[in-house]
Amino acid sequence: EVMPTLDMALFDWTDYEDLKPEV
Amino acid sequence: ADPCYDEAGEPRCCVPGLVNAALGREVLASSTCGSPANRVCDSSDPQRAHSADLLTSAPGTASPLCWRSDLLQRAPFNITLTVPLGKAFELVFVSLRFCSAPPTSAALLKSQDHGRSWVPLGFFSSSCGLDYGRPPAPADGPAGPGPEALCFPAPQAQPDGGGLLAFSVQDGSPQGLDLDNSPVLQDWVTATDIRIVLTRPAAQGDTRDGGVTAPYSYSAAELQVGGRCKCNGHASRCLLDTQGRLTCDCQHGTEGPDCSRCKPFYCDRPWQRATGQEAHACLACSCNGHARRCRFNMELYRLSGRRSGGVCLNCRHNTAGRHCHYCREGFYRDPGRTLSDRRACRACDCHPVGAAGKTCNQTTGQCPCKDGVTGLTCNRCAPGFQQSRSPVAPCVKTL
Repeated sequence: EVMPTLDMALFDWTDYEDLKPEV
Repeated sequence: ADPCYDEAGEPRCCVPGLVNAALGREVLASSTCGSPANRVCDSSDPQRAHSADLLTSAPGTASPLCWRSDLLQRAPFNITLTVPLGKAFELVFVSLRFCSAPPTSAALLKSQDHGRSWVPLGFFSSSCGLDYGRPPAPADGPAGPGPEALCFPAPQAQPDGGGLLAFSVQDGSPQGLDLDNSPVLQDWVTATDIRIVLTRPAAQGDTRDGGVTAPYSYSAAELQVGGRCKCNGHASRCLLDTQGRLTCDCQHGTEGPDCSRCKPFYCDRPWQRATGQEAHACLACSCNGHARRCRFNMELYRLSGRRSGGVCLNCRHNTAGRHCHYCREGFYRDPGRTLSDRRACRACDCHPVGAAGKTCNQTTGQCPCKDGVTGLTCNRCAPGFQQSRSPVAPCVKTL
């Protein structure tokens, strides 16, 4: 089974703003 | 055939041919006749100028044939002839042919630093003790273990009125020394300049015209300095460089006027003079094509059993290590490319959320994945996991 790649748009960065990668 | 490499392309010891190193060189004489002009010598008239350059001009090409000193009225009768050779040579012999009666006392000196300092090679005198404070040269050479300046008999006057001062480097050297393996002999034969000091004319002491000391002069031609351009076994010829200076045509990864150092990238082992048994070529550092510079490390050289001491500097193309032989942090070896390929190292490209770090396994390229994450770059959830909304735990178990 090949899983889809992680979708960055689904992550909630509210509590992790400092971890958010620059796009 | 290249004298510096054998048929298989392996380096071998090579040396320039034996030449007259003084030929065509300017001679500095402390005294030359013709200024002011007299009946036989006029420095302003080419037909009557007995200049010092006649000593080193090609035989038979000049007229007059002989250099002449000024008339010497009274002691001291010292006249100095100095020949800068332009670079270091390994001497074999020095000779000077006199056009008139040869001096009864003379000294031969050499410089190894282009005239800054001088050391004697030999003395020539009919009175060694009086003139130089030395005993006559023993018939079997110097008594000590190394070469030394000995005092030889003064040149004999020949029937034609001239004479020959001749010196061989073997004259002052103990028998059995081998140039390849004797640093003291190598030092003994090395010279950048030659100087002959004529100290007593043949007729000094004679008187004429009721006790008045007659004026004397020296006259000579054909100053020969037989030797080989010194290249330490790493060149078969010397050439003029762009500035007109004589320099070795260095091979074996060496450079410098005498091939006396390794070229910048050829420092995998220390420089050595070539011998008949071993070329001792400078070896290029092994950097897999990813560095242009390296430095020598003696400690590593010793640890390697005296085989390799080069350390590559500024490895490029994302490589690292002493030989640029592995990938720097954040990159891994592409197994489909050779180590020397410019793209041998690929970026890890670890996923910014799925990976626990940015550094992957340098061999496999595998990034460190968070729990429940998989893939070379940690960009997918593992089977049985699904993407969450938390960037801290991007994959959670499927309910």
